[in-house]
Amino acid sequence: MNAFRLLADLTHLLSIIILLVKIRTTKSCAGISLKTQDLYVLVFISRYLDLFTRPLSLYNTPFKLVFLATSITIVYYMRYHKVVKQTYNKDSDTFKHYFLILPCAVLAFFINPKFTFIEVLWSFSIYLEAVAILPQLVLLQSSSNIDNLTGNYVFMLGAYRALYLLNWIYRFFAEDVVRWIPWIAGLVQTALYADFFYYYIKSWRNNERLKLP
Amino acid sequence: ADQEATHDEL
Repeated sequence: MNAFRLLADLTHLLSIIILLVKIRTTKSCAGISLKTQDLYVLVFISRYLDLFTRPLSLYNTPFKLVFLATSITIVYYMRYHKVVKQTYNKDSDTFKHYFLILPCAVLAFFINPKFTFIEVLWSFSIYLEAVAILPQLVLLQSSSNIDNLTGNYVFMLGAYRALYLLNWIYRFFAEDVVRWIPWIAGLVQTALYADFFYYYIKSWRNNERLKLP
Repeated sequence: ADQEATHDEL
């Protein structure tokens, strides 16, 4: 465990809390992509199957349970909550996210640490998480005005994996640990946020509304 | 450097 890793996990948790606060306080999920949320549920389920097979960890296990519970709750709210589901931008959330699942599954089948059920699913979840934000970024581009909570949510989500990159650099030098799969997927994931980060920081510095081209 | 399969990260 190192400070980068702890800060990264807390940032990830904060992003989810921001989204839950937005949905519960405004009773609205406008600007949030249900497809991205669906993909996150898939990411967490396929990644945290080892909850049952591996020894529980005082740190990881609570986080895994919280990530699973919150991501499922968010999808539940957006699909079934009578007030919230009316505010879902169904017609602008158009990204074909199913096209993301198959390539990740095929890639996981061929590139994984060990060819076992758990490891292939774990690799699938790593690859899927890297691209899961795409429907959300596409939805933001078509949103006329992005509310602050949504902007902060996406920023924190991007920042957490960027912090993981720092954690991996630290671990490479300090603990001589090499993890190609999450490294490359994490780089791709963070790179996808590059233009969002640019416009988010620009809008924050000019104290103006966040607007994606 | 070892490519360990145990996942101690989230």
